[in-house]
Amino acid sequence: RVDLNALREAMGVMQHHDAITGTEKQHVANDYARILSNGIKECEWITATALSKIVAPNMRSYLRDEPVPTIPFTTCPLANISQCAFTETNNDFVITVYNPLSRPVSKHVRVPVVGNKYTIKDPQGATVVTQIVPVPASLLRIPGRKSLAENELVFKAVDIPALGFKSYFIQKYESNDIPKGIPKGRS
Amino acid sequence: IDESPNTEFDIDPDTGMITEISINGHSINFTQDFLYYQGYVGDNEKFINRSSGAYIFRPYGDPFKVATKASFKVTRGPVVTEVHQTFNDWISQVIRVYEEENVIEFNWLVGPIPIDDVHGKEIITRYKTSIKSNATFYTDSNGRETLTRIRNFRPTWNLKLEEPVSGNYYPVTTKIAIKDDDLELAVLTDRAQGGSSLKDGEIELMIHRNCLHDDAFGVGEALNETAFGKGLVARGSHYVILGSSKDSNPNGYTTASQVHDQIQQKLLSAWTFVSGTENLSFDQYK
Repeated sequence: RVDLNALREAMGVMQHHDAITGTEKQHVANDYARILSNGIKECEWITATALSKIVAPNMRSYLRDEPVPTIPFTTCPLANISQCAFTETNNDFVITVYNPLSRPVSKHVRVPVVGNKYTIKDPQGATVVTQIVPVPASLLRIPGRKSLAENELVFKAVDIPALGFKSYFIQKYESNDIPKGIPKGRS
Repeated sequence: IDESPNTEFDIDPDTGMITEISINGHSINFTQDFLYYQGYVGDNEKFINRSSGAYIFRPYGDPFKVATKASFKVTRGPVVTEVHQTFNDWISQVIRVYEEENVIEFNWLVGPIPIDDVHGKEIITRYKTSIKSNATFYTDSNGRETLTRIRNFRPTWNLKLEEPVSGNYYPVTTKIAIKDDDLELAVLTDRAQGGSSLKDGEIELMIHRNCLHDDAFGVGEALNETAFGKGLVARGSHYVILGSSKDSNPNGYTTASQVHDQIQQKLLSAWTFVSGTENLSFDQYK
């Protein structure tokens, strides 16, 4: 519960002081952004622990054969300006999509990447249709964006179970070692 | 009847602007423009001289169209088709359709807003259709009940409207829609915005603004937010849905139910996490 309080307090302050865009001085608006982002960051521990419980309830480390407390899940808060250090600096990574609704949903996932060839495997090991889409040129030059990504990797996470998740295994590859079974995308 | 008709939009190759959309088997003429209102600047002494600011929206005259043309690039593929439009140095947009989805996304990017006069700029996006909406439009109340809005009218008193534009603006938490006997068009927002339908068949939403003169309601500061030493840049999305206003669409769903479903999926969106593979192969990791 302690980890939630930072966000609770931030929301309480903002709702009490009607943090409606602009009806507070600039330095106050900046402080709202600070306390809100700190609150969200503190929640990452709880979300990672909770998600690990359902993703790998009794997971043992493959290499060291000992219990692994929590998978270090993280999020990409700046994905809205196509910036995410994790997916830009790792060739291989896992994307886990969690569905908070009480019915299955599908979601198009977009992550900023630096390469332009990736394979994605769904939980059953089937290769997922992917697409590399350029980041809009005008976004590359907005003030404050610190990112190497000029592309986004787009794929559809299909039928994520209610209050459940699906994980996808992403690997970057160079053009000459194209893994088998890559479906030819419809041009 | 094609049960899953394509979702399409047309771009005029000469202007780079959208001219038609086709969703749920229904096609209509459809244009989208960015415009900006100049904010009124006054001495705040009397109401008639109140400046447009953080607490109030008081446009000064008719809005200016940002551009009548846009340069554009097309990206097509098996998952998504996108058109990247550039209108000027500070406004661009991606119009996007995902495979098997019956919604068109307008992903707009606005800012830093240039400051070249005393008024400031209050930027709107305006969607124009041939729907005969009869001065009526619909907005949600805090993401729940849908309220009927009638232009230049109030349900509980005889209105004498002093502010013809802002007097017809309403809060849009998730949805603003118009309809006639045949068709319904809904625009879903990704955040709360102000919006209206000032002419039949049209929907406008305010997506960014800066005002250069305090409105004397207490904040004591002009609404001119900066980040990294420059004017703030805002990026967000609108989701346009078109369908029948009286029957189910070819996919068996009514337009209202699709709108409700899309709102829920956008506002309680599935959450994306990333983590490392710990240098394991797929089979080891699995």
